[in-house]
Amino acid sequence: WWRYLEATGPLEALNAALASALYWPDLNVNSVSAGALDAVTVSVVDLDGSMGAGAGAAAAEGVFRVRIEAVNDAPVLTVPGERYRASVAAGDGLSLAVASAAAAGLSVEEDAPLAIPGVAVRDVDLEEGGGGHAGQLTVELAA
Amino acid sequence: SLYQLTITSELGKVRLASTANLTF
Repeated sequence: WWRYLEATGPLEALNAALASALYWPDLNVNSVSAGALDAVTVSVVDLDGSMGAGAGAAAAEGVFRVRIEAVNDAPVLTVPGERYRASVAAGDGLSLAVASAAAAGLSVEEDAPLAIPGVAVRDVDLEEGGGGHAGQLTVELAA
Repeated sequence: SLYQLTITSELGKVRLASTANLTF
């Protein structure tokens, strides 16, 4: 995958490549700017263009836009000692999915408080709630 | 005749599935 791609070849090869071209937006780009428009610029230069009678740059350029639709990924909750799946990513693609909580867990002496480490929530799409609750996230801890 | 193709994107990436006879 290329953000900047430069290739040289005969016309048939270029057209075959363009016929099978794919576009993949950056990870969670819609969280940065929902409904973002990408501008893809395609240009071609005839490398033999200066050899003909009409000497000079023999080039063409086109720009097309891609609207990246926002998808509201689920929030990702991190708790202490959990285990992760080896290959399954969380919905936002930023970390591995949780497989199970650790068997060992935390320990604390009786009648004493325990600071709970490592609990965190991430929501890359906080601004993409699409309704009256946009920007709010409710977390419940049960004991 | 040889041609040079250039593709740029601001918010994504592009892939050419068929790259036969192309030089990168």
